[in-house]
Amino acid sequence: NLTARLQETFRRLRGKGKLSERDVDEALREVRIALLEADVNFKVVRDFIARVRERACGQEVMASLTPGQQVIKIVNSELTELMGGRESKIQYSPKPPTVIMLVGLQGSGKTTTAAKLANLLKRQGKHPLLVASDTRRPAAIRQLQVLGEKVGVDVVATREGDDAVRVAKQGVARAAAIGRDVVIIDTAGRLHIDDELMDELARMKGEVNPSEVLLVVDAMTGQDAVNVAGTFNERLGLSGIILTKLDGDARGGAALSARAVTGRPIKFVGVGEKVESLEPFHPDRMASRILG
Amino acid sequence: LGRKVALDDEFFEELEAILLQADVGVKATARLLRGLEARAAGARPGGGANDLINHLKEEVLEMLGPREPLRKTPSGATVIMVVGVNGTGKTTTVGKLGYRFRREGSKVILGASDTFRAAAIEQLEIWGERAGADVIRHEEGGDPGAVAYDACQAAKARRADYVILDTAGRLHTRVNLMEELKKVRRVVEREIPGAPHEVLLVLDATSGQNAIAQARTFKDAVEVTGIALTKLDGTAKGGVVLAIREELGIPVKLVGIGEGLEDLRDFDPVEFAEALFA
Ligand SMILES: Nc1nc2c(ncn2[C@@H]2O[C@H](COP(=O)(O)OP(=O)(O)OP(=O)(O)O)[C@@H](O)[C@H]2O)c(=O)[nH]1
Ligand SMILES: Nc1nc2c(ncn2[C@@H]2O[C@H](COP(=O)(O)OP(=O)(O)OP(=O)(O)O)[C@@H](O)[C@H]2O)c(=O)[nH]1
Ligand SMILES: [Mg+2]
Ligand SMILES: [Mg+2]
Repeated sequence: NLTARLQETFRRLRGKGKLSERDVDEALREVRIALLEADVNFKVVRDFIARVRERACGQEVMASLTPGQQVIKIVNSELTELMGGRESKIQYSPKPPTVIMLVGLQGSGKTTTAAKLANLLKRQGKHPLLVASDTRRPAAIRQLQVLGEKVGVDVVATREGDDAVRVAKQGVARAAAIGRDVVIIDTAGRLHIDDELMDELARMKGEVNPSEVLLVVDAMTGQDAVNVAGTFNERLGLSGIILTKLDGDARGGAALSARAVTGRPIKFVGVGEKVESLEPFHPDRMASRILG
Repeated sequence: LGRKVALDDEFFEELEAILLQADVGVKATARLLRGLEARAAGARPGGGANDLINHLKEEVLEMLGPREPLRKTPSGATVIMVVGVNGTGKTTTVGKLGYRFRREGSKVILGASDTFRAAAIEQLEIWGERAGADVIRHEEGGDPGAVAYDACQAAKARRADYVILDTAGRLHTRVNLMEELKKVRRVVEREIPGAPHEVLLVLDATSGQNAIAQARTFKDAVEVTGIALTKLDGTAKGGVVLAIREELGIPVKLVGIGEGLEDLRDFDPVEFAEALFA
């Protein structure tokens, strides 16, 4: 792992006497490799290494008896800071119902996460309503209905092929009519480069006025995370990110990429297929996971 | 070597950036660039950047290996198992594949072996309808092996040319789920000689290096024979398939380029190599 490799690097370098900046650069090359292997975006890695280099060339490393450990400490603390704070809460609207939109690429876990979120908020004393705005994918509506039943949350649905924006509006209107305080809108997966579908989301946002637009990102996403998160944020304005499938062994560098390019908080993480498998985001755990 | 201006460090760094951003990965990128340096050293003086890029494309083609077609049995039903982690596009790919075989005039049976995920069976039934293929299914919560068994029996009874089994998405780290998949494979082996003729691992083109671990684990569990690389219509390049081919010997056979019935293509290594540098 990285700690072992850095300690080995410094052991070899120290053998030659006093440490130099070039020695630190060599150590940082190991960090760079670790981050790239963890799927952190190439440019994000470059910026991160530049940021860390300054501290790594300071006294805390150069004068240390264990420079390898010091570099790890610096990298870990910088990475944790970049991961953001622990903001695993929903922004509620002063004027209910609070509307939450879940958006993202195909297959990232939106529908499952919608049900998980409804489950979580219900347990926190809220009265959520789910809205099946994916009128495109075969049996998507049915999928959300089955999950809704599982968590005991009603699902507003019309029919496959209906206008997604209209279904979303209907859902919010229904929530207001029956006194539900949270509306969670599941949307169809789409490519960030599909202008028509990105416009549809922008229109939906305009119509339902969400307090949260959460980008659902698969933890195994590679370099493309920066393009996806960046574009969704530019076109829609995101309020947060949910990282899914963290129960696997993907290092999850996409988390850093998404944070770096949007500045938005990662609010929750999906850690399984069950409806209970949604947890608050821990920046320090994510940082050590990425470093490996 | 006065015209070496195009072959300097900065140019190699640019190439490295392109490959890394295409998800080729650190090790495979290093291998490709070392191979390139060797070729550049032996190259004719005056050769410029374009020569190097063409060399690199040749290296990529070498890594990808020759095109390998989907396997087909000469008599009886060809059984194709479709596997992979959650959300990669398995069910959709089963539908597209069924449609392709139907267009060729073949009789196709789809097996709804994902008995776990909400509305997975309904989703496959819609695809079966679109493709003109029979769908063999049980109830949600049923035994995936039993569905596979029935799909094979139906294939024999109805003289189908293809049985395509859709399985539940599962993270390769879930040992019990990988055991379940092995069991499905054993059922199929018993029921039809030579089956499964093809075990397709469906990989999402947006995935990073974790795809290598997925490929390794699925290969060890159920002997993957080919990859279907989906969502190549996005901006991700799917470069991880280079390392998978090199380290595990698994070829890419199909690519998914959209969500429609016809959005399935045979893998074209030349097109893929070109797209890496586009
Ligand atoms: N292991 C694991 N699987 C997950 C997690 N979240 C979602 N999944 C699975 O990922 C697959 C895709 O989930 P969906 O909820 O259908 O994804 P989606 O984003 O709605 O997909 P589209 O609507 O097609 O864009 C399903 O098999 C889910 O069970 C998670 O945190 N862990
Ligand atoms: N853009 C694009 N989307 C695709 C492609 N292939 C599949 N999809 C979409 O990806 C999402 C997931 O597809 P599924 O077929 O449900 O994936 P799966 O692997 O069966 O998912 P699980 O069974 O839940 O593990 C759907 O929204 C599909 O329409 C592709 O080639 N391009
Ligand atoms: Mg969905
Ligand atoms: Mg499926």
